[in-house]
Amino acid sequence: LPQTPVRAAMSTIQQLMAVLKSASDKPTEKLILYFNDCTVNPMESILKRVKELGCTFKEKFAEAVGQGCSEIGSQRYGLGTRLYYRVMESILKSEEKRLSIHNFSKLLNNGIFHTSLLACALEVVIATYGISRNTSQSNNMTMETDLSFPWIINILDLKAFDLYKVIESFIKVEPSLTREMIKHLECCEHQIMESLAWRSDSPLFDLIKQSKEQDGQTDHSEPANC
Amino acid sequence: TQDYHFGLEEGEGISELFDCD
Repeated sequence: LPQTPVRAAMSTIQQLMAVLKSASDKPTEKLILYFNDCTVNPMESILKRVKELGCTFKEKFAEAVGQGCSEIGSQRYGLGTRLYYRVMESILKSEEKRLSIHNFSKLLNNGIFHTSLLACALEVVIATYGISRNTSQSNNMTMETDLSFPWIINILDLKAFDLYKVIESFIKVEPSLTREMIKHLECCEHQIMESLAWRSDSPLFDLIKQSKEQDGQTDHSEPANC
Repeated sequence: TQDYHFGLEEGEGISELFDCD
């Protein structure tokens, strides 16, 4: 059959569904082993966070697209959670190989890392369906409009610069991402670099300040946020 | 991923970005 925009969009969604069909929406056995190897086991806080952010996501999703669509919000969050655990496991395997360590207590007990990783997974899911809408030009699917980036970081109260820190690792370890999706994540990166990371409450300014202090070049006449 | 520009330095990973040893 000839490729059409609709067929291409459906194929993207089917590909995501196929990859995540075998993935779990709970930590896998391998992940639990990583959690058990930590100085402080992060399992409970991870499950609690996923549950709490799920409530926020579903509530905001329904507000954005209509209360009648709350079930769709739950489905999207479920897919995002599966991708989050899948990528988390791949990242840990990759870091284990790179650093030759098994104890990832600091990383796995860092709430910002988890929220960033989950946000990235959810952005992939949202964009997959968003791409479908843009390609199919179907009027009854325009409800996704309000969910485009940076919607996800706003509703999860995440700083754009923190999301930026996970995108590259996410792309590196997730082989199923389509070329279109990698381009989308790259666009998110550009948006962050060009404007979102430079908002006054961005953690980037603290990093710049720390960096200048480490270099012994702190200029007191000009605050970092100038 | 051939068109994607990777910004992490050689030998650097996500642990460093979240201040982990």
